[in-house]
Amino acid sequence: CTSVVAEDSKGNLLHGRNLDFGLFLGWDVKNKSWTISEKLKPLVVNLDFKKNNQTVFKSTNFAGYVGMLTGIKPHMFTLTMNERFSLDGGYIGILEWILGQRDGMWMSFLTRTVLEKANSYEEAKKLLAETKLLAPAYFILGGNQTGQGCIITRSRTLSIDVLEIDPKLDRWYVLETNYDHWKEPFFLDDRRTPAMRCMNQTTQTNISVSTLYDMLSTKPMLNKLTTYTTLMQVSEGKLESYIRDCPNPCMPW
Amino acid sequence: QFVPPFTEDCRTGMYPPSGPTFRGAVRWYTVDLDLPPSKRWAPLIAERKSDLVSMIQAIKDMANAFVPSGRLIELVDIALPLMADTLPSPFSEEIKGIADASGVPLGEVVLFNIFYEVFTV
Repeated sequence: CTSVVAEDSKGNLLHGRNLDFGLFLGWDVKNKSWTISEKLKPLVVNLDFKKNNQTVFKSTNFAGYVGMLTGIKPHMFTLTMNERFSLDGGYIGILEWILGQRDGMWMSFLTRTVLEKANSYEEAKKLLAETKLLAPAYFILGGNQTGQGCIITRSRTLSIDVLEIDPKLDRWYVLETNYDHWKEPFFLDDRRTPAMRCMNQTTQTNISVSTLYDMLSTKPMLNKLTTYTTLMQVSEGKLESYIRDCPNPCMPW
Repeated sequence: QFVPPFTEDCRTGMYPPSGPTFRGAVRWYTVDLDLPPSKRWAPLIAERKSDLVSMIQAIKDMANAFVPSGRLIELVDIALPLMADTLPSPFSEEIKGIADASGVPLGEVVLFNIFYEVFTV
């Protein structure tokens, strides 16, 4: 996955993501594609969650999946999550759960709860940083004011790091793939470097939904695992999604 | 990885989406949070049932490739429904509602919804 929160030169926050999933879950030799990624694409839906006929939040989901991976609380915050690999992984959380230790939250139920219940960027950030989880994760959160964009790196029990947008440091975007930002990514899966090169080439002056989509359409940010691209504009309360393909030759991940 | 064609020059002019990297737009559905949790997903699942069944079948095929005896799927269908009752509300009821609406065994819908934690294995 590739997630990015960017602040344009007018102080608007934009949030974009590619949802990549299905690695090693079966390769279709004939079609040169991942079996599960292809099966997930027809399930991609945009959801408008309403209460008293008012929108509470909106999301891009796989039909049948009740948790959230990509969502917007219109005019308040935007949220995506990327997978984080760690030896202290979800299987330990599941084991604890089965043995009756149930003080942690399933990752996608936490993101759903945040989108449904939190009423500000700060409140969302606190919940995402402090709630005990069953599995490690990256939460990428965008707010509705200048400087409100961060990557929360989570272990199961701790918030390991929060990297924030900081205009004073000329950090006008924060970008996460699937590796801790203070470490080099795995050399065979470095989508961070090309993504940052494209963002820097775009510059803050020219960042927009359109140029964000350009970056997310560039290989290897676009790869054989990419099922959908979502673009969110918090100030407009707008979420748009597109189902993707990656024509050959294309990186398998 | 940085050698073309796997890493290409930054694309421009890709928006609005079109061409070979764009398979299609995404449809909108409303989820009514005023409905009981078990009923919220019924309209969506009624329309996407066959795609959900097809995706879960692909996961089962892969599981059976690892464990040809079918024991792994049996374990999912026997053990995971018990897990459903331990999940917090409203997720437990919503997952049961999806199993009812789609006809997919409850254990397999649970597996789909906790796949993030399971996949870390």
